[in-house]
Amino acid sequence: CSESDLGPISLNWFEELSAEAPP
Amino acid sequence: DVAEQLTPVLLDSAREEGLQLVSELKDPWAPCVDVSAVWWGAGGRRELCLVTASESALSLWGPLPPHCWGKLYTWHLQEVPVIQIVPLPDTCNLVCVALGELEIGEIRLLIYSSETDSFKHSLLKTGNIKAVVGLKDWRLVSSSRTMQEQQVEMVSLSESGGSKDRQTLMPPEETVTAFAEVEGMREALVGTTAGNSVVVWNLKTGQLLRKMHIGYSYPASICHRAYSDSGLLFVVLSHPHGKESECCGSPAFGVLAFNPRTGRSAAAASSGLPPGQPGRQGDVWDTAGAAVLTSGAVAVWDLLRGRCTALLPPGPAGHWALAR
Repeated sequence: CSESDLGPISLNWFEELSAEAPP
Repeated sequence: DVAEQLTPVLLDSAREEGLQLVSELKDPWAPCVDVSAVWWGAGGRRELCLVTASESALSLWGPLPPHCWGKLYTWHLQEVPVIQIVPLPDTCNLVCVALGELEIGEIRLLIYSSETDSFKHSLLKTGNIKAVVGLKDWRLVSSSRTMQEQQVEMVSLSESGGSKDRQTLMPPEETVTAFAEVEGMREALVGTTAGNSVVVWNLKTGQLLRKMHIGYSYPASICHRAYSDSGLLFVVLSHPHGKESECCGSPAFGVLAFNPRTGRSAAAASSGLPPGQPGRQGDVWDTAGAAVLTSGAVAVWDLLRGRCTALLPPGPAGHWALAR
């Protein structure tokens, strides 16, 4: 799966989404 | 690197190294509705045992030398029928069972205490339960629904069989149909919904982090397992309503790669049923998947390679009905 198909990839997606999601 | 559309071919080696019937557990009075493996033991010694469930009883079976199994204990559950056994990884001397009429109405633990040499029941949850999964570290997650709302809850179990702690998870709007733990990420949980989406939770905070649509190719997909690798979330799905097509055969399991940051997805691997052999009921362990075919055979796949690696034909006594 290339980055162009899936968009920018982040290794820290879990921490980042946890910081952004409503509590 | 490339999403491959693999054709459903049984490897030649699988014909030679296929599954072999090694033992039979005979319980003529009780048709089996589910089966599971559990660790059981006392005094620091434990061994892998089996639990079979009929509608009104659970039986614990232990290995006896040289190659047979003996029944060690039977619990009778006569008030509400057994629907399924809920495996709880890494636990010992404990069986979790879901009971109900058409849907799960209660979840109970059956526990053996070697100190008192006694068994006891413990009621963990009641309600109109739609999905349940046992997670590592003595945790159980379930979704239940009333007319007004959906509740998603994680229960931490104590070793005595009670609930130590309860954490409410933010429910999605759609009904959750299945849960799967994320390999190597203790605080992450994924689920599939009736609207054919994959949702991701943070189990520590209860936050609903992301809802990602699966697509319309395989409606009503069910999640079994997930792995996080290189910033992507790989989710193993089965497709109970997937239709057979000429190019790809009949889908049994698929691995989809999601980018949780963007919500976009791509097919990573697909495991198809052998040509002309429809079937559905399946289960996943690590990276292997198993399903019962309508012909009465059991097929096993390497899910990451999308290859059928073993096939167990129907036995002399009849067709297989359930694979775990």
